[in-house]
Amino acid sequence: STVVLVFQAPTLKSPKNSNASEFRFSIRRGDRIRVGEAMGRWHDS
Amino acid sequence: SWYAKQFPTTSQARASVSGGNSDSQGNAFLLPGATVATLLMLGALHARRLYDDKKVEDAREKGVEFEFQPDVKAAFLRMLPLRSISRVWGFLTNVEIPVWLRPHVYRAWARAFRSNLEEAALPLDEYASLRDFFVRTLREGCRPIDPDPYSLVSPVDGTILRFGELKGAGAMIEQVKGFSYSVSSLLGASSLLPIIAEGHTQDDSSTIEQESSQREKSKKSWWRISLASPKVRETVSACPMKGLYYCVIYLKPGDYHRIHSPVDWNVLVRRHFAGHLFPLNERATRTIRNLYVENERVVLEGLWQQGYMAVAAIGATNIGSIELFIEPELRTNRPRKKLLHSGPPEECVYKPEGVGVMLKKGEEVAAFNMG
Repeated sequence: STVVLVFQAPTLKSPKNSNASEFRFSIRRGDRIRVGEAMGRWHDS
Repeated sequence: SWYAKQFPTTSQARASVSGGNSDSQGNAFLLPGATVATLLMLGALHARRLYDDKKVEDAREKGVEFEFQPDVKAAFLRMLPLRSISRVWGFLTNVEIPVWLRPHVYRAWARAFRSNLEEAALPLDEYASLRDFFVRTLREGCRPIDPDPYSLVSPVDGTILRFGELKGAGAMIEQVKGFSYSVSSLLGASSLLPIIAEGHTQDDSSTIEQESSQREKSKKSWWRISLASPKVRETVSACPMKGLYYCVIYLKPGDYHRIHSPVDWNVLVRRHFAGHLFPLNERATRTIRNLYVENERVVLEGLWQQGYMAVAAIGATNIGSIELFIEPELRTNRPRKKLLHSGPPEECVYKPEGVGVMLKKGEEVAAFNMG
């Protein structure tokens, strides 16, 4: 069985605010992952 | 063919020694002979499969990427009644096992598929059937949820197959090198999927190379906007920009098979596609076209703090049915009524409309069942 996740998240920085954060995956292809482990993070500007 | 050639010769030889009654003796040897041949064939196929798997693993460690290559076996799979096979498998695994035998069966399963039995919530002899054991819950605290409020967590235990950013109206996800499927086919034509911008799928592997060109491109469009209209510029800088991302996670038979919520979100719509039930292993992804788009699946769509969110649970031959805890009456992997699978998905809009069902990060949402 397989699960596919599709989601919106903050992306490229806006021209005015260079501190705005973009979503970054913290995984690599082939990694084993478990429920509750972070797949990616972003930071609020 | 070797067996066919050899068998008449040995029968004739035996007939000449015994001096008659060749038919009855030939028939007496036919069944054990066929059984031995079948067992040998199965053994050879299993050994070949193990060898192939090892080769695939070695190649992946070396960084070799496999390409899409449809073959005869994939075409043959299309002719098999896989949904019926899946339901029979579900029936068999639902048979109650004697209490004394349960620990042995489940330990054998765990050894074969590398499951961690120490995580099971109940003692092994309390799981009445293999099906119950397969969909077992875990002991409290076995899966701590990442506490960072700015993190998105994995909804399942599994292996990351693909991830990246999607771009453009016809955004595609790569099934395997050389073949991709569209996101809208996976989630449904009536999906709430937002259209982000022009372009193609940006895979994780090409992220770094494309990052600089992306920045360059955004600078250019910014320049063009600045010249064109100051009002437009204001709007763009005021709104935080959102990208559309995806991640494909494969669950092996030994993995914990419950799906949890990746973030706090509101599920607005559920869509059920009653499709095929092809296997979803590594080989199948390389040989069966549109595997994820053709298989039976349940899609949950909704909104979270950052915008759109969808979780698609895709069934396979052995794990064919999907149980939704937020909608227990939903039944999947039902006997097929139509010959073709191309009908529209069955859709359910959760009430109250626009709010739907609220789920907390880490909360149990669904489970994959055997058959």
